[in-house]
Amino acid sequence: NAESQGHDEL
Amino acid sequence: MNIFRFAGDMTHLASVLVLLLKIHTIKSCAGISLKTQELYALVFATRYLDLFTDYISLYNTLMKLIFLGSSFSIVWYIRYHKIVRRSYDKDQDTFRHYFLVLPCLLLALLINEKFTFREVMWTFSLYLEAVAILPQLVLLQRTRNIDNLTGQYVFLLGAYRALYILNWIYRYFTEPHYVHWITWISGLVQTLLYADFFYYYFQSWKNNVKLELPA
Repeated sequence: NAESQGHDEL
Repeated sequence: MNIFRFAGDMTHLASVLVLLLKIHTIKSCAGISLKTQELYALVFATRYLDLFTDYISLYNTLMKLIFLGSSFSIVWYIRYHKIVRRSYDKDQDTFRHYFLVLPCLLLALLINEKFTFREVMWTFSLYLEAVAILPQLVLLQRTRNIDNLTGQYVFLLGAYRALYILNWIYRYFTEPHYVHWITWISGLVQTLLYADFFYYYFQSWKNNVKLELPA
């Protein structure tokens, strides 16, 4: 999910 | 979440609020580049595609809604609001921003972390954000007289990405698998584009003179 792809940032 | 990233998000939030405040209260967008605002709306639209699919946190969702809402409403104000649109200087705001969109899209198709639609769109939004400020910086050079709110807007916008760089350094050292070269390089390029603006901004602040950019 977004966390693993590092897309947890805005 | 770390202090650098939170400070970066708050600085970014402050930049859009300063801009909305300026446009909403004095009903003017003088000195503001519509092209940069349109590019930012596109950045958020392509970056937050996961808004309704990946729930990360209330904070994350809330901030995404705020950034999407503010960027699109700023574009609406400058384009359609009957009073604000009169102060839009379209003869000066002539940067061909479509020439920024296409190369960013092509680059995102070539250099990305994973060749999926979402990932390419996300990478495109990163590259586009790095150059989105260019029409605004060009407009500031042309109009020369930078009013305080516009100067603060650009300053906060640059400061947010500089804080994000500290966040990436912090995460690199604290999270073992946190490596995102694409994010880091485009974020660095973005911050470097503000470097000369920062220099003149601090000079004017230090000498307590009006902010002037060299032609």
